[in-house]
Amino acid sequence: SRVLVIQNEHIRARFNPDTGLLMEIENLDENLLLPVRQAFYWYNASMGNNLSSQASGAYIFRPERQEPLLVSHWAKTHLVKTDLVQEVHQNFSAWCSQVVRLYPGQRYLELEWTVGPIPTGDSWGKEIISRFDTTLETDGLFYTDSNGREILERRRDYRPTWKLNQTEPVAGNYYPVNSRIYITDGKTQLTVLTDRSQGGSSLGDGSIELMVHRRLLVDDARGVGEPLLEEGSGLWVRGRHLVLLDKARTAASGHRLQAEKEVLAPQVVLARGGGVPYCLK
Amino acid sequence: SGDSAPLKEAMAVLQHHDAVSGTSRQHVANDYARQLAESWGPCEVLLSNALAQLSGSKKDFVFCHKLNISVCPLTQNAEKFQVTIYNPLGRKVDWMVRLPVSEHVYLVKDPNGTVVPSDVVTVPSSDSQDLLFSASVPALGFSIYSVTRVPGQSPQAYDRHPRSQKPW
Repeated sequence: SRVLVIQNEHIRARFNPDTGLLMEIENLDENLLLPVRQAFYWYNASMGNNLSSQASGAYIFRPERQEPLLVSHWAKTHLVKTDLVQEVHQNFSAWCSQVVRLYPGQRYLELEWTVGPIPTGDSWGKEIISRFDTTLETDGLFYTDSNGREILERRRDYRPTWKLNQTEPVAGNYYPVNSRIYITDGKTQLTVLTDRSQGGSSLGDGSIELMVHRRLLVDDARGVGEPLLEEGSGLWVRGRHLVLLDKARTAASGHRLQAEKEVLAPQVVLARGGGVPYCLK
Repeated sequence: SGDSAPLKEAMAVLQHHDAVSGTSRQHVANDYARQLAESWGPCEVLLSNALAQLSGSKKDFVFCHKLNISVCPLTQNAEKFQVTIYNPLGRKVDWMVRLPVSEHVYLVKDPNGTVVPSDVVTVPSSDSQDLLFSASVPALGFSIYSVTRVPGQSPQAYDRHPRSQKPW
């Protein structure tokens, strides 16, 4: 079949044959199947407008419009399959690519994203997100962690401790994600583990987004006195999102153990072969 | 002798919210990076001494900081090398090791000298090669795997040709 598929004993991921985008994740152990469309988008960073002079900057995230723009509707894909790895290489644009990967025995889908240098030739600052859209009916709720320990329930356009008058429909719903963000309909849970702190949210039911990179052209007048604009051609950033699909009842044991392995990942030290015997004396 | 104090000092300085969240001018951010990079050195000496003492063998240990972009001159050029994997978790882990190599076939042996399955895959976007093998590392411990290049053989390319989607 033309559908691109990678799988191991636990997970199967399918990609749309026309666009090359991820379109479905299956947990083979739990017999769970969830349509998941993942793509990269960018918010046009505000430089101040008639509503407010506040620009997006090092301290402030403020997009010009609520709707982000797609980096690309489709990706050029390259399939690699060996006994020890199955991966789909997706190329969205000259400055945005991703490898979706499965190793044997792995109970999560690894998305290694590479973003940058962010082009600013159009004189627009850009804030790049990776967004997962699913059919989960999440009723405005999503969950983010606090330093990898406590999980906090978040409700769109709402604060538990005061009556919120939401003036920033996007930024006002962004929260810090130190290690994970997840959504659930009570039965099925989709969790995304991060390898560093990022901003994240769920701006629509069934949707999760995480900000992976930013490059801005004006200062936000909060004290830095300089736009968040890397020198020269700009930086490119590489990171990983680990996506887990589980039953809501058992999801915590999966993401908690995996997040520990992520934060305390093994370290590699290399040496030429050989070496001389060494003892303290 | 090694020293972890400079890295502790750098990490202490980088508790400032500017270092944590990037709310500083570029030259300050560059200086944070400089402090970290300068303090890695003495810490790597400390780690090398500890590994020599714990493994009973003194080696020129090498730390490759760019493994995430498949750059490591030692593994890309050496005909044989050793890979020490340290596991900071309080439980045993199985972990896929991925190292940049040259286009050859490699033999990987575990700490008992048993050959373990390995693959060399071509990284499509850069045409470099990565060596993969699964390592088992004890809780709060380390395992040493040895890698040897098999002369005269080149890996089977499993890659299929790039599939170009119908352009929108």
